[in-house]
Amino acid sequence: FDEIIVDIAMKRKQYPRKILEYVINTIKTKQE
Amino acid sequence: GTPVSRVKLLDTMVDTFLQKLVAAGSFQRFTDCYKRFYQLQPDVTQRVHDKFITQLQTSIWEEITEIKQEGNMEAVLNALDQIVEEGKGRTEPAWRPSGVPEEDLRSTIVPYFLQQRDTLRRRVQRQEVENQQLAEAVLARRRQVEQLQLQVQARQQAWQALYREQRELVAVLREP
Amino acid sequence: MSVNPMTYEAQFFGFTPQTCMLRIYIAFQDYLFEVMQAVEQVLVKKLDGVSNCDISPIQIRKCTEKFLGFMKGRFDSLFGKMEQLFLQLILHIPPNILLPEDKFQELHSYSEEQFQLLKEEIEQLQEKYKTELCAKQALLAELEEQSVVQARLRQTLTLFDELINVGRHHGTSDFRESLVSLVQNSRKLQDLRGHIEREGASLETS
Repeated sequence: FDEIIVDIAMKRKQYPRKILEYVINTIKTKQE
Repeated sequence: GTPVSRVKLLDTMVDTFLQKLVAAGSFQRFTDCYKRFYQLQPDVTQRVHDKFITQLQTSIWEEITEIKQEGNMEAVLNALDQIVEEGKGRTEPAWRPSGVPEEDLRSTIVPYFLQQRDTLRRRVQRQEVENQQLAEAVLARRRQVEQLQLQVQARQQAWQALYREQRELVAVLREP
Repeated sequence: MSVNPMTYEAQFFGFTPQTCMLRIYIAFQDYLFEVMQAVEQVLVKKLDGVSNCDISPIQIRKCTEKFLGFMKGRFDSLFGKMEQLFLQLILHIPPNILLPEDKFQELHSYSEEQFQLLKEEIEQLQEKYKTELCAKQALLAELEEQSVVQARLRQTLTLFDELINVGRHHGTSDFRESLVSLVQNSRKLQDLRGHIEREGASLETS
């Protein structure tokens, strides 16, 4: 249970940033 | 009034915990349990009890120090102090993950989409203005071309008239 | 009792506060046991040195268990209180606090349909931008074409001008007039020639 909590919490912390990088790259590529 | 730092709180709590634990393991109680040994060797009992207390305290403080170093805990707790200090102005409960990642992610992405939308709006606007100017230039050019075409047409007709008269001349010249 | 997973704290610390406390509990408890074990070993060793001692190691062990039993009870109770305070005051993110990485959440709380609308608007703007760019290309192409046509027409006009200049250069200011006068002169010449021919003929006959 503890590992699941930490795993989810880490995903909540890191994934938005990672996904954001892709989103920003996509937007830039579209603009180019 | 001034908030106590989490690191200081932690030290204070551990210190209090230890004080109370030491109080629980008082010499009185120690000798109650090791009564016969105490009667046999009271000095040794005193020294052993003192050693027990100092060793327990030393071990526990070493553990706390290790935990602080291992997870860089002091910096993390100080950072949390900072975050709490900055957010103390607000009273209502803050946002918390909804448990639906798509939903939570939306808000993270929205600022960039808004930025993209604003950029696109500006570009479209700028392009529209530029195209408006180009369109006016094209229209003006069309009028100029029309003028030129009329001029050329007039000249052409004049020359064609001339040509007809030239043919007439030839006819005249050929007359028997 | 519902367990509070303290996920938000885990997001900040990288571990759950409960795990951290468990780790501290186990470490402290180990130390208590170790120290007690050391105490017992010292006492037993001390007894070895005493002659005619009627205290056996078993009895020492019983004393240790009694003392440790009491200490463990106090330890658990004290640790429980300290753990509660840790989880409330130290390893806790107050409900009114938002972590920095989540600051967007409160700036832009967008519903699904708002999000969709925003995406659609972006797509429309992209299409519109493409259209405008195409229009720009078309306009530039027409301007380019118009320049060519204008040049061609001006060239034609220049040609006409040069023709007139050629005429002027040879004394005829206006082609048309000169052609008319040419026709008139030709007619006069023809009449003259006719007249001369007639005269010639009459001379032959006389």
